[in-house]
Amino acid sequence: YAYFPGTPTWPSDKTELKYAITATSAVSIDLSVLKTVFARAFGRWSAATTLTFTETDSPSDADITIGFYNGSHGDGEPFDGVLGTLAHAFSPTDGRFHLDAAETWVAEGDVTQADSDVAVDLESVAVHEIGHLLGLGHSSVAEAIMYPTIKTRTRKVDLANDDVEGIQNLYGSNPNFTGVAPSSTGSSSPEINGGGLGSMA
Amino acid sequence: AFFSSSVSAFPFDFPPVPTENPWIPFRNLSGCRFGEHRPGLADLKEYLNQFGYLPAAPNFTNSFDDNLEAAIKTYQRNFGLNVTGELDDATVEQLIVPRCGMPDIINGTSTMNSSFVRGRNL
Repeated sequence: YAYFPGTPTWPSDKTELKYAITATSAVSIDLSVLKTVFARAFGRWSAATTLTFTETDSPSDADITIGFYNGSHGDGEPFDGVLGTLAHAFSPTDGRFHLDAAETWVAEGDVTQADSDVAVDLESVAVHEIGHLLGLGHSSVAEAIMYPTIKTRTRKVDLANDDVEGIQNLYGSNPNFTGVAPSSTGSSSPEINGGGLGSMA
Repeated sequence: AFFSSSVSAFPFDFPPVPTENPWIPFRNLSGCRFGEHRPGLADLKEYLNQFGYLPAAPNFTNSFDDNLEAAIKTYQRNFGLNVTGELDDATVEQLIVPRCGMPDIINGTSTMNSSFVRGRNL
């Protein structure tokens, strides 16, 4: 695991983060399904740390906003259509999480059995991007959630040791955390990158 | 910083959304190495710039120069590939896998923990 230059995090007194799903008109996924998927994705991180996440319907009240967009969407990082770049999120405490609406997102069912050969598992990408929202950079451990790439028709949602060590070093451990799934054992030595940036692209 | 810095120049006339993996053409570069000149290398340089492996340039050329070779070596190191500096098949196949838009290297600092890779090489 690794952190962004300057190791930006949410303030230590802010352990209860609120998120809002703010832009969904570009995709045809039912909102209730989206709510379920994102709640589950946030839950995977809160299970390992002292952080908790609550959905709010009010974007102005939210620390984190989630939206689906096509192409250029105002942040200087345009999406590129089917595949290529799937999503991006901003480091703490920006809170923006954007997904490419052009992808064939699979929010329900078994993505490995999807009809489309460009199907992408929404929860897998969500778990990864939430890692960025919390302050984790990319990992070179292939089993880690924070590995930068994910193949189509693939589901990868369980935090690996590498992810858990990284997030717990930032926010502490959830006393009820029971450890990672046996198949998610990627691990590495801690490494904190120095640097002057507090926010990043 | 990742701030709002651009807005579509055509707010009422959006360009069509591409319907194929934009990085598939990188397969045409398979086997390419230092000193060669091949169409498509400029696009690969744009890709490597997008994810932090190459600094920005006004115009990327189709020449496989030493900067590109160094960038590919860093990429191969980060992704646990054989560090050849060449566009071997394994590297090209990794390049076209869908990915997060967050750069792997920011201001010259890798956000990818490379100790694992270094250890494995040793």
